[in-house]
Parts: sequence; structure tokens; C-alpha cells
Amino acid sequence: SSKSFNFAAYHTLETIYDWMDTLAADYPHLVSKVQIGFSYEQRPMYALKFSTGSSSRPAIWIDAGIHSREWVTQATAVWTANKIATDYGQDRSLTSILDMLDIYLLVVANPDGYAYTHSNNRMWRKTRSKNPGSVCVGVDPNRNWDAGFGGPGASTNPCSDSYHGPSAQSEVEVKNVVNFIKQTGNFKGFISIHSYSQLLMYPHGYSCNNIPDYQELDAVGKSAAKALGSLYGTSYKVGSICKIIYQASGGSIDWSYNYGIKYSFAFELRDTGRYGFLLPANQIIPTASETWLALLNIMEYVRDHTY
Amino acid sequence: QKRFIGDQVLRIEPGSNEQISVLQSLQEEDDFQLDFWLHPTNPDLPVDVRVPIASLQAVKDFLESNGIRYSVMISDVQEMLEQEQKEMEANRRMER
Repeated sequence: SSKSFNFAAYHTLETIYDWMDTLAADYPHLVSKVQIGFSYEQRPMYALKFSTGSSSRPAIWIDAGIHSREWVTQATAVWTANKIATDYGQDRSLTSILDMLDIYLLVVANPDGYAYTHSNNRMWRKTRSKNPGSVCVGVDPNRNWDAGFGGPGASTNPCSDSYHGPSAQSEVEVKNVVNFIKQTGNFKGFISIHSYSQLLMYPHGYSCNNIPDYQELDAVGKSAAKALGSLYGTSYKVGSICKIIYQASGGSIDWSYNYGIKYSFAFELRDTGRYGFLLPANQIIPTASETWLALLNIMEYVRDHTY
Repeated sequence: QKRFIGDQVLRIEPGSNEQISVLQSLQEEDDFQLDFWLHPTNPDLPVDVRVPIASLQAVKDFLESNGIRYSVMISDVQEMLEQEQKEMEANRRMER
């Protein structure tokens, strides 16, 4: 049963995928598992779909763990999926969101990388695709989207952890998401979850100019960060990627925003204890719980401001 | 499985744009095999970098000689990974 799962622990890809099956089985009228394609090493990529209605509804996309070593991210996504399933019908706000919108949650956005962090190298960040002519493996999948691809803040060196890849969407993991978003249509929100350093960001990363919706997204981000901080006092910075971290091209939310999904945000989850990618498992539930408040805040806004 | 015995993660506090430039030059240095967890971007943000044990002294000397403040954020990466592994195994046993 999905109810006996230990959310306060890190799990392998197989365990997470098995758990997704049990969640879908426990909540058949709300949760389904949608395969969006295969990874480079032929692992299936599954998004959980939370839906109470017809297929043409507006939807919110959430993905987690595109950088595989950021383990608290995938763990937060697992907790979040369970939260959505268990709170539907109980929590008024979430129920009203799901009565209007579908939510898609890609729990492990980089399955090959995640498996590799468990089997070979806990510090692995990239995909596992081979780079012709180089001994180095993998592309930074968050430099591989078709948004300012190859510009500042991405490396041309296949051995770099921020290598942008040979061409935009060369990584099948990125291409699968792009295809799915385009085919499904009607996405109104796009949220990518990373860790760590406590940031809530909106586009752009490839350019430091303000986007047309800058004021609105800044206000939504600040409201979400305030909600997040209300639980444990965790402090987040809010701003555009370029202005609050650094100029970085080929990022996912830049692509989604340019594609027309106005409410595009990226989270960098907490590391209040200075553990970086090695956040102890006892921090998973506090991290996920506070993140949930921000996610809910953004989703409420999207529900009330469909366009 | 790759091991990280004796590797440290340093938290560097750059105090100026000049120090950011110095750290960016360190980032280009392939010989040290550095793994930047947080990149040098502006003086308001810390820089976290995993330093393999073989480069540790050289990197610390480099920072000190450039007057750049740092502290040890994780003193032995492998120790933390082993702790993480133990916890995962304990959790798996508990579930069974």
C-alpha cells in the first residue's frame, strides 16, 4: 500500500516507481501513471497525473530532480504526490484546484542520472548520454532546452557539469517533456524543482532583461515564498534566474515561458544546515512540507488567473 | 563505486567582485578536479565547492594567498555518504 511507504527516507528509482504504482492503485479515480517516453538508457519516464475531469482541462506541470544528485528534490516530489492524493476531498483549497485543473508531476526527471547516483557516483548531476569524440559522459539537462541555447552560463566542454549538449533538446529526457507539453497542450503553469540554496525563480536565465510579466511573477513568487516561510521560517530569495543566481542559458522554465506558459517557476529547495546535496533524510518531510505551502500558493494563483 | 574519502566541501565567502574573478579563474583550473556546488557569481552569495583530498592543500593555499575567506562546510564527504547509506539500509530493513 502507498500508505506504508516511508517518506522520510531516500529510495532507489525502482522503489519510487513501484510506489507510484501503489499510489495510482490506491486512488484510481484521481491518480494515473503516464509514460512520457524513455530515457537515454531506456528507463521509462513516468509522470503522475492528478485529474478529476476531462482531458481538455488546463493543467500545471511540475518536474523534480533534473539534476540527479539533488536527492531531496525527488524525495520531496514523492511526498508531494502523496499529499495531493490524500488531501483531495479533505483540503478545500487543493480540492478546488483539482476541480478546475489537472496536475502532472514528473517525480524523477532524470532517471538515468538518479540510478547512477545510487550505483556509481552519488555526485552525478547530468544525463548519461555518450558524447561522440569525448571520454566524458552526459549533458546538463537544464542547459539543453531551446531557450537561448548555447549562450552564456553553459559550457561547450563535454567534461563540464554544465555542458549544454550538441544541440537544443539533444537529450531525450528533455525532448520527452517538450513533446509531452506540446502534445497535451493547455498547460498554464510549469514548475521545476531543484535543490539547494533556497531560491524561488522566474524567467529568464539566458537574459538579464525583465520579462513582460516580471511584476506579476515577482509578486506571485514573493507570496509563495512567504507562505513557505510561514512553517519553519525558512528564508527564500525571489527573483529572475539571471538576477539572483547567474546568467544560465538553455533552462527549462525559460523554454516553458517562451512557449507561452506564463506561470513558470523554478525552486531551489532548502539547505538550512549547510549539507548541500547531502541533506539528511530527516530533513525530507520538513522540506517537502514547507515547499508544499509555496506550491499550493502558486497553484491557487494559477487557478484564479487562467488566461 | 566512486568514493570521496577525505574530500571536503568548502564554503567560500567572496568579499568583492575581484575575488569573484579570482574564484572564476579557479573554476577554469582542470587540474584541481573541483566540483562547484554553488558557483562564483556575486559577492552576496557564498560559493560551495567540493575539493578532492589531493587538491585540498593547494586550494586552501590559493584562497589564503588571495585573502579569500572560507570555512569547511563538510569535513569528509565520504563519511556523510556512508552515514546516508547506513540510513537507507536501516530504512529498507524497517520497511520489510
